[in-house]
Amino acid sequence: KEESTDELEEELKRVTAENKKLVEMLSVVCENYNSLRSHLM
Amino acid sequence: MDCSSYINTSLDLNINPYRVHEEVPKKEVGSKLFSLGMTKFSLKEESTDELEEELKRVTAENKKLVEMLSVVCENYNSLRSHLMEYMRRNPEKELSTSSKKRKSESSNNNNNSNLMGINNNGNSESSSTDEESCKKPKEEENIKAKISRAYVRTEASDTGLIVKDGYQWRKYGQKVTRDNPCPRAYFKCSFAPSCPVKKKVQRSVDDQSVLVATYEGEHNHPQSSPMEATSGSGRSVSLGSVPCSASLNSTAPKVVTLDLTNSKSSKDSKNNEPRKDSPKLPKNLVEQMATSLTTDPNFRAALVAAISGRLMHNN
Repeated sequence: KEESTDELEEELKRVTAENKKLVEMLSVVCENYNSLRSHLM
Repeated sequence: MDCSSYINTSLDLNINPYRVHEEVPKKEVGSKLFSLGMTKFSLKEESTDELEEELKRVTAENKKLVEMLSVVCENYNSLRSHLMEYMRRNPEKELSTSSKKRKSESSNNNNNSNLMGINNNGNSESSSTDEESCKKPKEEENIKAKISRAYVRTEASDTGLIVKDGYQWRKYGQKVTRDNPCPRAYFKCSFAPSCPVKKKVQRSVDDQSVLVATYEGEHNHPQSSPMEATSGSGRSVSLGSVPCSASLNSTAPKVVTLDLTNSKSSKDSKNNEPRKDSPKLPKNLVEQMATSLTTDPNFRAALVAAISGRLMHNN
């Protein structure tokens, strides 16, 4: 049980870090997209 | 001992864990130690469940984010390809916005490299961009090598920017330049899709009734209709030789100017020779062709060879 809890915690940490990264990337892509769009307008 | 009841009650502990854990051991188990152990066990269960729930939630969020990211990336790439296409079609505008674009491109390069890891779209695109940038200068050099210009007089009421020269043109842009308040229209030969010839038409700064048509490149197809150069209902002069007049064997870029305006109202002193209303071959064009030919060393050599050969034959 303890092992599974530790594993879960590890997995949760990993997924949360991945989540954070994805959010950062998404914000960057959105910024680029808006910049490009403003160039076209 | 009923362990299953512990597990079942532990589910309720999510709301108020400590209260339930204190009650249950008193009822079910007499041993304090065992009750503590079970509390510990149920807490573990609780935390495991919570972790699982949290993991599920974060994983779902993760999935959603990936989907959103892929959608935004797709949109970005689509928009970028549109921009590239637009830039390719409007090279004049590209020059004015190149500095801005370069900035955004350079700032985007790092970000794109990050994105490549996700959707693998960036690699092919970046390479194609490099290829385009390599191809462009060569094409521009070829086009710049063959430039010809034609002046066409129009009616005073005619405000259009159309010069009919026997080729089919597709208008792809119009803009106003600083040096000339009249708009400049950009055309591309639409007769053959591979034809690189472009045409710029703008009214002259000195004389607004004169249209200046600048041709870039050489047609790689025959003239669609043997028309004459006109501007709407204006005068007509054969323009079939205009794009070809600059295709002499010279490496240096040449600009051949063909003045099709009437000299009556023209202020230029160089065009003051009397002209008919519809001359078959303008004298100005002949002079310019002669000038172009005489300055070409290959032509001179060929001419000398031909004359000397004829003289030898007569002798």
